[in-house]
Amino acid sequence: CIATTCQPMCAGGNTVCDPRSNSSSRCEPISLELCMNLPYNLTSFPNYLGHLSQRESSVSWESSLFPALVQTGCYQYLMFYACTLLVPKCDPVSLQRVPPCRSLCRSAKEKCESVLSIVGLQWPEDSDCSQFPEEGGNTTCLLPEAGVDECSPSHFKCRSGRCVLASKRCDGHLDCDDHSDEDNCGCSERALWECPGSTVCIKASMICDGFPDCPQLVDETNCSVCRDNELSCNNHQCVHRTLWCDGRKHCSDSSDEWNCVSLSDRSGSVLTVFKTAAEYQVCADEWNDELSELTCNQLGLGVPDQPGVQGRRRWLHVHPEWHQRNGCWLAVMAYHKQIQFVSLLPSECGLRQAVGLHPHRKKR
Amino acid sequence: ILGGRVSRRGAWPWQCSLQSGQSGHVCGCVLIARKWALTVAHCFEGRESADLWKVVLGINNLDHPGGHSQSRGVRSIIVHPRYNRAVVDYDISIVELDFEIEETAFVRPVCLPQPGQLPLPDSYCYITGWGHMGNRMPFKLQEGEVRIISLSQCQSYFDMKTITPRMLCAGYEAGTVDSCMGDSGGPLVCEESSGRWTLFGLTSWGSVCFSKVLGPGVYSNVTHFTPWIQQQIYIHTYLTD
Repeated sequence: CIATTCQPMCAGGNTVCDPRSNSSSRCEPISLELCMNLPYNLTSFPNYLGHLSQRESSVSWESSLFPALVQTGCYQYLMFYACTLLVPKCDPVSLQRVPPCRSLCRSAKEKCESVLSIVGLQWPEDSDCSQFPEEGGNTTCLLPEAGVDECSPSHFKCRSGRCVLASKRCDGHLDCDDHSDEDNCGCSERALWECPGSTVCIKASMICDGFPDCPQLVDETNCSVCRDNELSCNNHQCVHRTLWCDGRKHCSDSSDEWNCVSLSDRSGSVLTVFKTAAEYQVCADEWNDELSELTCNQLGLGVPDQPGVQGRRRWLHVHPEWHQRNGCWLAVMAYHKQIQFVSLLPSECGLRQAVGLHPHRKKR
Repeated sequence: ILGGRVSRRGAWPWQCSLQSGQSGHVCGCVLIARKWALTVAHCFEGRESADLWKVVLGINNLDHPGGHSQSRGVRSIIVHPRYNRAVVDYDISIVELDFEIEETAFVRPVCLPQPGQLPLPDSYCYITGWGHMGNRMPFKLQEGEVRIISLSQCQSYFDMKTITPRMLCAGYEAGTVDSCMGDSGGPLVCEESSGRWTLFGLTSWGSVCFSKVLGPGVYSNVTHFTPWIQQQIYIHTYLTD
């Protein structure tokens, strides 16, 4: 029951289902991104390469191989042919797969196999053309219609008909042999948004989505209009100040609870807590090891100390057993009980203790 | 790992194996704290539920875990919200173990990089895993040394995909050491002068590692994600819903 094509029968509980059998049980919409431009949108599995699902197709080496081969321009309809193998057309009435015609297979193989051999690769074994019907026979088969779009959505079609990766469009490099990938490169011409002060173009959906994409992060500024007693979350929601850092998530991205415990920038070693939208330096009379450990954890995995910090910090009260423990440590200043961080060592991360682990060094 | 060699026991105490049901080993993972590990998001495609998975640590031979191994269930899986399956971008996930591990010589977390800390191009680092060796799948953990490659140089190898700042490239242009299927989620670590190892990459994708046409391996750039990782650990550790 692992194969998706078996599941309906498995649900019945007692049918033996062989996913490799040709009787595909149902058509499914095509989701393989490489093949979203086909004149049909339903497929079924197993396909003609033995893959049992679109997911398997998507991670197959053929799904990497064919787009690379398309770049060579060896055959105009290579991608169409590849997709008839990867996501074969499914007839919604008969639920049968519709194969490519033999002539299409032959043309692709004749024109592109030699290109593959140049780089030491072989034509996919189980795409033998003799298994496909001749066109005009009593079995329907697929041939490209005139004007079929050879490039997948993640490619840009040069004026010359070649496909180049969509990200090569307007990247300042001439990738199409006719240079058409560098024509009309303004953001608006491509229905994109131009980052102010730069030539970077981004999709409109990336504006104010909480992830900075423009230089100077301008796509994430002025995104929310919060009232005076509110703060803006990373995803630009507004949350009341009193709820900020109260130990509960109020922003849907939980950013109201980020960085609530930190070391103050100025000295980089004074413990501060951000509470109800204000920073407080921690000053505590009863401090104990548990609070030390909690604070270290809340700060992440520990912060290296700042060698050479100047100033009058000569006092250093260290826990009597400090030398037996490693990790982030605290010292309490003698006169105004300000908590200072002194980190002797980062945590025990990244160390290998097993003996004799560096033979390779000798080998060099 | 292509072109690697068998690792010694305890050589990579942060290396773990992400296993699922009948399939056993599916992906690599990396221990970063007593209850937290990192792997890549694409390992969970089709199997998003935490109770399908378990994490095994402290092993060298997948078939013979041995007395140093520790096995934990998975309490939660945190996939990066911006993970893009089509272009394998933001390929990272955090795994919360159901119980803390016991730190031993064979089970120990790796260091996370400091903000902005990146391995220099041309520096040498290590990749490890139980992934394909080119002719078979290994039982014993493999290791291989790879050279860090700049993003611009890396992009020149991949016409079909865009190398983004969330990625890190490593491997030899014409060499043989590379990661392969089954290594995904495993570590790319570099040794610092202090003798500590820092995690800079998680095996993510690359050229078709079976073919003779090789290109560098592409790894999730852990430095880019360190703030997100720490935020998520903080939220899942200290916040009540």
